[in-house]
Amino acid sequence: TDSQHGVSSRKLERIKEEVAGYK
Amino acid sequence: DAAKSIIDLAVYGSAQNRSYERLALFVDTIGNRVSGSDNLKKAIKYMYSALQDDKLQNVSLESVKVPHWERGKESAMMLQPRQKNLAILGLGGSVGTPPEGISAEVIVVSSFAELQSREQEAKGKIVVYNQPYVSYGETVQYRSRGASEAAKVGAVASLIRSVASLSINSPHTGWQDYQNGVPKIPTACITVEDAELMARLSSRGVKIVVQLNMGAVQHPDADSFNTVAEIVGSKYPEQVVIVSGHLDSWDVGQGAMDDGGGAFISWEALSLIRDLGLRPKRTIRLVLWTGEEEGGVGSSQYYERHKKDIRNMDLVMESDIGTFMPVGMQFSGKPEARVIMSEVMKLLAPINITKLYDNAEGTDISFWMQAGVPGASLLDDASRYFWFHHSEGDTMTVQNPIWMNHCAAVWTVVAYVVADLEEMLPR
Repeated sequence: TDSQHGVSSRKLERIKEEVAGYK
Repeated sequence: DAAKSIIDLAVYGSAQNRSYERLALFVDTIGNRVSGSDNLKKAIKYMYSALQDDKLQNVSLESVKVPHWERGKESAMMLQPRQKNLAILGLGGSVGTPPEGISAEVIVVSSFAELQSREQEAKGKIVVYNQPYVSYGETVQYRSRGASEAAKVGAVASLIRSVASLSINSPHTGWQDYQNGVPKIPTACITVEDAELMARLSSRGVKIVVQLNMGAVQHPDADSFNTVAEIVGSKYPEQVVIVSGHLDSWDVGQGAMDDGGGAFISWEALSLIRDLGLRPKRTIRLVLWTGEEEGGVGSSQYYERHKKDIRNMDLVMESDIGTFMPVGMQFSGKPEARVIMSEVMKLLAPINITKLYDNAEGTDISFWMQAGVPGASLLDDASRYFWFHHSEGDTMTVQNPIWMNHCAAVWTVVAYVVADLEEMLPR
């Protein structure tokens, strides 16, 4: 779950996939 | 495949060696660029024109006030036990000596603690600090505080062993800070060799007398500028990734390493992105700081002027510890942001520079980082950095085009990808 100022693990996974797209 | 395209263009393609060649032309033309000097004014004018010629967006100069200290003529001579010229570099901000100079007996100490324990001996003498080089951060305390600590015990001047990890009788300058309420005495760096010589003589009970002449002058603060250029973001133009280095230098050598390299790979980042026709979602802003060597003077004024926009500052990046072969990136930010940065660094696998380290550093980005903005600094093989730092040895000869290509690739991939992600880094 999202913490107030944090990032959910699901969101983090999505961002990691987004970054990988720049290879 | 943006990352691969950037790497290919920077390291193997038509842009290879460009940042090196631009830097060589710049430092060979302008020379060194100390705060308040005509050379620094010429450098800023040169860059303002060059960034416009490079077709970057929003090229601008932001006015700031910077210190204007002038070295003047300076010399030191050991008179007793024998005559020997001492190579010196006065420290930034130092007062000069009277026109006839100061001639006094020397007391040699290896630490502030030793100075305290021998304070009765120091009155009326020149304090020579022969502190060992431990690390820059630790040892530089002697350069910044040495004069005031010596003045507190009644010394008439201080001569400080250069903060250098290797010496060939080369003095290294730097900024020093007088403490309020403490008399201002002249202060300069001497070479490692001469500091050790006087320490050996002193340990044998030999009386040492030195004649010091320094013509240093502190002028009123001067007008200067932070130099800015951008690639404006396509989707969130108000959100910004800063890439930066400082344009000023010390008044010795060419300032090619400190921080010409950092400034020019930062410029190169925008050029590469422009060349590839990339347009990130956020704005990438190049800032070439002024007055860094005097304590982040230009960058602190930039922070004060722009901190109202801190919510939109995504990442602040600074390269100011050389552009030798890069080994990775230093990063300061929340754990979630670190995870994302680690993923970004994986994009640099084709050149095998994927490591993310802790603790981004850089005087100019420190104000933002202290306020919670994620920060990144280039980490390179800086094992030789303090051989040349603030000395006549800081010339183009230190630089290497292949290393700069790799630095530019790392710098550009990180700046571009972070600026193009759908969301800002968590903070």
